[in-house]
Amino acid sequence: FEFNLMVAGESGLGKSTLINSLFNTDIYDLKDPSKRKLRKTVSVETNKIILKEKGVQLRLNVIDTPGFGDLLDNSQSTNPIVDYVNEKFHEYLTLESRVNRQKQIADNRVHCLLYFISPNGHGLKEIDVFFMKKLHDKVNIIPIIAKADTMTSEECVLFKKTIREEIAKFGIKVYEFPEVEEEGYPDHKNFKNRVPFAIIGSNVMIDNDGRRVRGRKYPWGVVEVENLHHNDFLALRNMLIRTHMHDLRDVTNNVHYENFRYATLSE
Amino acid sequence: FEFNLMVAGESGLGKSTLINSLFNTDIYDLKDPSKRKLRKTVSVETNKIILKEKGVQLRLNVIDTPGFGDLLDNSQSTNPIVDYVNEKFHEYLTLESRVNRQKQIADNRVHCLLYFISPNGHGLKEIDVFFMKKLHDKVNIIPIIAKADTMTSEECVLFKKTIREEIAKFGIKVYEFPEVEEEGYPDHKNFKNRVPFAIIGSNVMIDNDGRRVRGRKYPWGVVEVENLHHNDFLALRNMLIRTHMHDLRDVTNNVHYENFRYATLSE
Ligand SMILES: Nc1nc2c(ncn2[C@@H]2O[C@H](COP(=O)(O)OP(=O)(O)O)[C@@H](O)[C@H]2O)c(=O)[nH]1
Ligand SMILES: Nc1nc2c(ncn2[C@@H]2O[C@H](COP(=O)(O)OP(=O)(O)O)[C@@H](O)[C@H]2O)c(=O)[nH]1
Repeated sequence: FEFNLMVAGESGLGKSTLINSLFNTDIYDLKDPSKRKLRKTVSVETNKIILKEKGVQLRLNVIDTPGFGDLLDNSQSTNPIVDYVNEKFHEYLTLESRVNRQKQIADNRVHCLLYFISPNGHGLKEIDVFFMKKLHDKVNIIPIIAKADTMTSEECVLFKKTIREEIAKFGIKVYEFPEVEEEGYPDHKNFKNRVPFAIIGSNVMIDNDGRRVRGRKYPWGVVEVENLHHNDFLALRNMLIRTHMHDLRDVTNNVHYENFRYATLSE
Repeated sequence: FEFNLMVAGESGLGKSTLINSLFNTDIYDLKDPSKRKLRKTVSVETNKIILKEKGVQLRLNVIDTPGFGDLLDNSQSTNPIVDYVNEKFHEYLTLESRVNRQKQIADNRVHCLLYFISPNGHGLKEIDVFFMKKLHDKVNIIPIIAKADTMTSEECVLFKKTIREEIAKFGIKVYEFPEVEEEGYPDHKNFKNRVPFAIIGSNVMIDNDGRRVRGRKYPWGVVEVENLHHNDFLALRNMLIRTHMHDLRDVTNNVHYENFRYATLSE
């Protein structure tokens, strides 16, 4: 099972930490200083990880977009990313269109984009709207409110409401988690209602109250990543990895790719 | 006593909240929705407040810079602010140069700029360096690490170190708090060593452990603004308002203004 996950958002929003938390891995070398230099341009980089979940092997390609959102002038920042997505569609189209084609075509198309929204703003920033509108017809976008421990519960409720209203107002099409039968997925409704997910990530295990938890230790208390009273991490992990990974690939194949193919072949 | 304080930094870094916290005021209507619209350009706005501190009246002008740092392309964002600073120097020069001039010239020159650095990045962002270098020869810059409750104590120590190194590396001249005699100011050394100040602000009073404190209430604990174990708010307030306000005005008059006057008259 192969899955291509892109992450995008300005530096320092905890993208690497979240990927490591989600997949219980050390894919990103978080201490690598060269990764931390301010870049002059946006690049697109792929990291491959092999995960085993319940005996099933998951080949995950994490596509990173360092430099996005960090420049003085970000009006060109979207281009390398849009080009990458199109390029992957194009490669697939080429392989699929061959007379003598393989049974199993290598699928490098982007199945999902986790887009990190800064919890600082009073809502979406100009770059958020600009970027998501460029990609919402090509990729399944799951907006993530990053560093949710920056907000109190009341601020988070208000911010989520603002983000939802602005997504509607600006006509941004985000991935809709489909309904599933209740028995197989008792938490599904509760999880789905938390969208957009407000997330906290951590690479550190903390001793809290005699338990060992993934979290962040502050002088005023310990934030627990896997505590649903603290943030929506478990909801995201559950929805993304357990429940909807197949659907994300299907929608990519049946909707986004078909749109691309139709537009490309009818030129 | 008149003091002109400019605040700058991207939206949502808690500038309004901090000004309200520093001066125990409600100068900013934080619920005003029109203030929250994403702007298309940068504007410079002045708010006047009258404060009484120990029987002394302080006329504080807070100069806000809404829109700064929020645009897709921020390369022009600095201009309205630099223009404003120069304009105030120019006004003063005109009044000072008159044959028949007033004893007490109205002083609208910017005495201090609190520049808010996002705690998200891995250091200074391109816009931070760009902006501070445009203004460091014109205004006393005090860089502030905003929303310090986003960082653990270890992350804060590392971030401060990174910021200090980058300020040196990029040749940014920030305001140097002068030394004072120990007896009058026992906390001075301790406060001065905390630069750049990592700050938390709040407009809300919380009940914590039977005490009523200015703070932020999270599910995992209460952050106290006036607790020096939680952040440097008290250090900033003390240094800015009690100890160094005169010096900030003097340096503006004797150094920044003189540089401007010399450059302008020798053109
Ligand atoms: N407050 C907070 N900080 C976080 C969170 N996740 C990561 N960080 C910290 O934010 C900094 C940047 O994280 P990193 O994962 O490198 O961000 P990236 O540049 O988006 O990949 C590090 O100091 C992390 O420890 C979070 O959920 N909340
Ligand atoms: N985590 C955190 N949030 C803060 C802090 N100060 C203000 N906020 C919150 O950040 C949001 C924006 O604050 P505001 O003062 O309006 O920011 P401004 O746009 O820079 O003036 C509000 O929800 C505040 O309650 C702080 O020190 N830490």
